[in-house]
Amino acid sequence: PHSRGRVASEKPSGLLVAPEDTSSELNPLLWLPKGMRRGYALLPPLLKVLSDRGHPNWESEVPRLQPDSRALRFMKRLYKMSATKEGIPKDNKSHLYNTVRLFTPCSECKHRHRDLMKGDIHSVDLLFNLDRVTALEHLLKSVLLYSFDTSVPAASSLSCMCHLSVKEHDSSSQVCPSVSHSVAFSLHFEVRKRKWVEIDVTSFLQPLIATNRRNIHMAVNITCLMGDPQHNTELENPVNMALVPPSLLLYLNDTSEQAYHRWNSLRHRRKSPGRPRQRTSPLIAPTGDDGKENSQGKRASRQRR
Amino acid sequence: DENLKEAPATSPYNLSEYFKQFLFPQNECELHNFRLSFSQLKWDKWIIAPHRYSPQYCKGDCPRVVGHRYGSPVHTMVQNIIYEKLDSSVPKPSCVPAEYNPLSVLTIEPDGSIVYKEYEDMIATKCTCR
Repeated sequence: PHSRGRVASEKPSGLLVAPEDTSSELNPLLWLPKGMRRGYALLPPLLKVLSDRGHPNWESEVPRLQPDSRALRFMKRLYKMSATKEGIPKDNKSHLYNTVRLFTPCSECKHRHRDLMKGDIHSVDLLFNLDRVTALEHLLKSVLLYSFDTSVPAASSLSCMCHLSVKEHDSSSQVCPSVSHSVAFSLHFEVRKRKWVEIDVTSFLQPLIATNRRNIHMAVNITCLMGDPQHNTELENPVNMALVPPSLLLYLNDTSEQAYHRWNSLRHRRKSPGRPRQRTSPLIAPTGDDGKENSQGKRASRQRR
Repeated sequence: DENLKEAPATSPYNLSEYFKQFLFPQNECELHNFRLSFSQLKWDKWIIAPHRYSPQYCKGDCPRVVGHRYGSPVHTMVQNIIYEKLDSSVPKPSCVPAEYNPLSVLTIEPDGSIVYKEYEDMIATKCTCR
């Protein structure tokens, strides 16, 4: 486009590349000004359809790893809670996120050992690859998402002890990661119809995600017993749960231009509820005066800003 | 009145012709429905929700004297006068979206992760002449 400044590559478009292949000069994403390239998650496919008329079904050629069916079920449920049938985000004050990413562990080595006294200790080493998180997506909350395939009778209460440690891969020994820091906490919940338990690990992972860490390697030990410590029922018979390795859920605020910013739209609606968005031209200010603001007005608008 | 004084003394028939130029055009600029499903674009393999999407669009002629009917800035009338009186290579004002609604999309990423994203300006809700 005859836009401001030079486009990244003068080469003609033509060859189609997969959205994530940002290295090739022909990737339409590179036509965008630098600041805009990151975060355009939906844009590359739209650009490719527009730039390539010949292969309408090019998308079906792009290989996509199939997601875990339980993860898919959770995200569809999250979608139904967050958007209307037409796909319009619900104006839910409590949900500040405009992006939620669910990662299933790319590899896990399970260690499974039983210690009768302490119930069924279920520990796994998990590696999450966060390449898809863009620099413009700021972390609001991170959660380990456990789904239960368990024979635990419904409406029973479970008390779990969870021990989490993150492993650093220092450059010298790639093989055996040293544990960098760990945290232990207990949680208690009722297993009713609930198929999911979200363990909030925000404060724990924040430092890693804030430093734009691409791979997070963690070991999770979780022990669950039936019963409720609050009502001093004896914690007895360990629950031999078939715990599915957890997924990592990131609630993010995408700060890029094309992401929907709730607070922004609320502000916009307050300013001009029914009229199309228009710049106040100096000739006709909405209040009819010729654009001079008295000092009072200036102060009020400064406060508003 | 001014227009009448200026207007040449004409028969009632020409008078109606004369006023016709101030009427709003038949196919006036307005919002039109358009609904698509991502399976038509063969994108339903990676766009899980929503199944259907109504981006809508704006179409129609802009009346000569738009004024505030479309929330158009004064520039729109100036551009119309330029087109009519000075230089017809300058385009007439166009009928374009003025306001949008966002859209929530659930997609599968190439690495198999799943992302829920809310995009700004994905559904046209109001038209204007610019």
